[in-house]
Amino acid sequence: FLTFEGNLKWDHTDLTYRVTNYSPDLDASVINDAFKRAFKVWSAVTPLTFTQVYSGEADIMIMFGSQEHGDGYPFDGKDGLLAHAFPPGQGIQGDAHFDDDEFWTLGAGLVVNTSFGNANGAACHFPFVFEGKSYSHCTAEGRSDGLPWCSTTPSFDQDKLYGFCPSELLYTYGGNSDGAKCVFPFVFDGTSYNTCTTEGRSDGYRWCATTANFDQDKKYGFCPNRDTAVIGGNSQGEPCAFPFTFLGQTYSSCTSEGREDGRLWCATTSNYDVDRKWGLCPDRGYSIFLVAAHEFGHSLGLDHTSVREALMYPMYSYIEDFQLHQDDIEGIQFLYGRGSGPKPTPPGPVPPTQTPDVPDQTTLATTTEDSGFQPTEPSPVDPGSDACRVQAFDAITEINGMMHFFKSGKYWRTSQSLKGKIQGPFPIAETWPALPATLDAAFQDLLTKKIFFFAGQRFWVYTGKSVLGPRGLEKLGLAPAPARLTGALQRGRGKVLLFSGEHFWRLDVKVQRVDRGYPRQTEETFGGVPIDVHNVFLYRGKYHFCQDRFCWRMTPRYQVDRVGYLKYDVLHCP
Amino acid sequence: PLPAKPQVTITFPGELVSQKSNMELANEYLSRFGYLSETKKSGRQESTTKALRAMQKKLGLEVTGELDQATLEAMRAPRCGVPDVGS
Repeated sequence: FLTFEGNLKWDHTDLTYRVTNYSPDLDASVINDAFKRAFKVWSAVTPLTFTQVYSGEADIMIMFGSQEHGDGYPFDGKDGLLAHAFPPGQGIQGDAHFDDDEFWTLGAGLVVNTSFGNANGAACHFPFVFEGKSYSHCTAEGRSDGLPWCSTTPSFDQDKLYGFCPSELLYTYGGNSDGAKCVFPFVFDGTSYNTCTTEGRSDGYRWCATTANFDQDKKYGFCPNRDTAVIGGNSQGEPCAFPFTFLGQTYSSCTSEGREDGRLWCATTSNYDVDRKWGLCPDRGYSIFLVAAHEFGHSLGLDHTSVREALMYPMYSYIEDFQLHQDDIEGIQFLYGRGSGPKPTPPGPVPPTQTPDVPDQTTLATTTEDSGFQPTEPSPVDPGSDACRVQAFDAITEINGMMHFFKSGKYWRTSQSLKGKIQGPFPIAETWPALPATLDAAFQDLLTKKIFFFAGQRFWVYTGKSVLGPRGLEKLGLAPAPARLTGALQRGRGKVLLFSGEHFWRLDVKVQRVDRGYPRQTEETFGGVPIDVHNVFLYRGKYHFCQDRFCWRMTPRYQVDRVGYLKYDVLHCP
Repeated sequence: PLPAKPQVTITFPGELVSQKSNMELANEYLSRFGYLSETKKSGRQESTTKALRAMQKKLGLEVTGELDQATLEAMRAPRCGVPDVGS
């Protein structure tokens, strides 16, 4: 790692930051969350704390801008330079600037969060079917008010779940109108406008008046980018105009025709041949979280490193499972020292194998009457091993009223009665000796309290300390047996749904056989969740589908009501 | 049948097409990110080669001192605007 000349660093650890403006590419809430997470990257390994303020001068002022944006270090349009930041100090020092000619996302392409509708803000599901026709972007079809909308499940015709897409017809951001929608037409400088405009501004941001006359009322806001907003070209931020005509042909989606580089583009008026207005279509974009985490490293005093895998390497690459590299940790701890969090402690004495059974108070209350199962209190194997640092668990389920998180031969557990405290890790082999180290799924039958564990194409059934298995999945009627299960959902008494990729089965636990009519397509019933999830489990009465560190939470009425983090929403990590 | 599509390539208005040669691009990059200090921007091959070697070393590329394909790609890749060398 490298630090700036003179080891520039902050002279206090309680730092403040302020976001002075937002990009039209993402909801302000998404940007705020990304910045919060980016700061957490550094606060997790140092004594530094970061507090967002909303007025006045903060230590770290954050802004979006393009080209020359006031500091003498201009950005360069789309791609190339993404952002920059200044080392610690007063004034502009410590500030971070992001190039708004980039397409800012979370790194994996457009995410369209909806507003209003009946899907509780769930993201659009593209493509979706409406009146038998497939749509891969928001549409105003079916509406007389022109508001773009989308389905949040694969089929609106079937599920009737929808929300409205970002649009100036719905709201604005920034400005002085508290998010009021645009009023069209509006008058600015004596001219009437029917769309958002960049006129009157030098920074290229599209704006509108929120009353009929800006000249008179001076009320305005910035227009959020629609899902089809173009990047660059000569129409930055304008939506594609589908269908459009190009060299006499009609196009209803982005095309690479006319270009040598294969990049997709669209016209922003109905006829490119006449108007020549165009822009590039949204791509994967750059992760505002990853770029911000890098820039904040500069804001704290780190210079560029030569370690390619480190966050402070100067070139951008998208990392799905981000973890701070040791080089970055050593760099920031060189400047600020280590955090004040729990430090590793030496392992305690290994308990003798013939200890008397000491029931856990929480499990005792829920299990002894039903099954006589008095589990041996497991011993933590490595108190320094933190569940909050696990990227993805092998399996997650509720056993005896406690959420259990399995990972590579160990498990953690937590419950509401523990008030967020996570116990463990415990060795799986100590509690359930017959199981392999890596599990795929597990569930406890609510009636018999039997616990089913799945690994590959085998399963085990524990009743107290007795175990049956391993047996093949085909014994449950899963034929052909999937390579592995991803999770299980208790479905009332005696029924459990077993998931594997695109399919799920309903298991009758009493007869230990899947019901007829299965497997079914996961997306048909559980629309709006990814099919490549890693864990499926029930938590606090809601279905959770987790992919990587993100979880889609679904109500029993199959509405995705939140996309959040396993770490914070389920594990309640600090 | 699929309709016949245009096969021509056009110049899009407002497209930022770089007219710079590879060497101009390299000099600009090396200068912007601190590998080629102001005093050494004389265009001398020796300075550029030295700066290229420093840049290749810093970015973990094969150190050739040549403006090879990997180096050009690195120069065109998205990155942070903070200089790699100097203040």
